[in-house]
Amino acid sequence: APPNLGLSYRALDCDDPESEQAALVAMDYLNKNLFRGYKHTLNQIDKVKVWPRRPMGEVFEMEIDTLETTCHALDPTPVANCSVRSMAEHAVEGDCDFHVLKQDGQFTVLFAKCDSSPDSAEDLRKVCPDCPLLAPVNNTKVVRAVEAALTAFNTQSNGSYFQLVEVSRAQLVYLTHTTYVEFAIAATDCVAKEVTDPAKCNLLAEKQYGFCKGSLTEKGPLNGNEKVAVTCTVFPIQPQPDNSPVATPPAKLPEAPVVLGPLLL
Amino acid sequence: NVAQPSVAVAAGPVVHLCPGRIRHFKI
Repeated sequence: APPNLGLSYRALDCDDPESEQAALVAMDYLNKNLFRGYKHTLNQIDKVKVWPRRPMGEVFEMEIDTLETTCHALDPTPVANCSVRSMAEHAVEGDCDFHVLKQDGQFTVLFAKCDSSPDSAEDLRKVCPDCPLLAPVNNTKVVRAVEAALTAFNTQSNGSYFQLVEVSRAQLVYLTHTTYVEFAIAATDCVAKEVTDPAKCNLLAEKQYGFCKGSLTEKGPLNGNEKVAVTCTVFPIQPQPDNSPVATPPAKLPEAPVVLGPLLL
Repeated sequence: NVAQPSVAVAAGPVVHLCPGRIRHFKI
C-alpha cells in the first residue's frame, strides 16, 4: 500500500537536485545488490512523488529508467568508470521503482524493483543494420561457445580452476559463423592443471570472481577448424569487513531464469 | 486543486517537469 494513505504527496520536478540526489542513492543501492548481469546507470527520472511519513521524514516514490553498462555486476570498478552499452551493441534498459526515505537529510532505500529488457530488434536495425542481436543464453551455439572458451581459459591457467557462474550475454554473427559470449566465473579450490573431475571442485570460501569475453568460430567452407578466443579479467578478492553495508553475493547465486538479458532485482 | 486547508495551495498551476532529462539515450 502506498505510504501514508490519506495524506497528499508533494510533487517534485524530476530534474530537481533533491530528485537527483534520491535517484543516485537508489542507483548505488541497485548496483550494490546486483550479482548477475551488468551494472546499470541512471538515464532518466520518470516520476517523483514525495509522501510525508509519520512521525518524521518523507518517502520519495520514484520511477527511474536505467541503462546497462559494460561492467559486469561482480566487477569492483566504480560504475562511474563504466561505459554505457551503446545502441549498436544492443543496449539493455532497466525500469525501476524505488521508495527512498529522506530523514535528517539522509536518503535510505526502502524498496526497489527493477526489470530489464533489451532494445527491440527493429530499433537496433535502424541504428546498425548489420549489428548482431542478443541471443538467448541457452542457445546451443552459445552454450558450446562458453564451454569452449572456459576450457581454453582453464587450460592456459597456472592457478585455480574457474567454474562458470553465469552467461551474461551472447551474440551470433552468422556471416562469419562466430558466436560471441560474455560470462562470469568463480575460482574453485582445484588447481586448473590437475583437474580430473570438475564436479569435485568447490568455490573458494573467499569468493574470487572473474569476467570473460570469448568467441567461437565454427569450421566453415573457408576455414578448416574451430577457433576459440577468450580473455578473462579476474577480480581481486573483495575483503568484506563484517559490518560491510555492501551486500555480498550469496554463496550460490540463484539460478537466473533463462531470458534475454538477466532480470534485475 | 483540492487540498487540505493546512496545505498551502500554489497560486497557479505549478508545472512539474517529469519525465526529467535523458542522460544518455532513449531506447
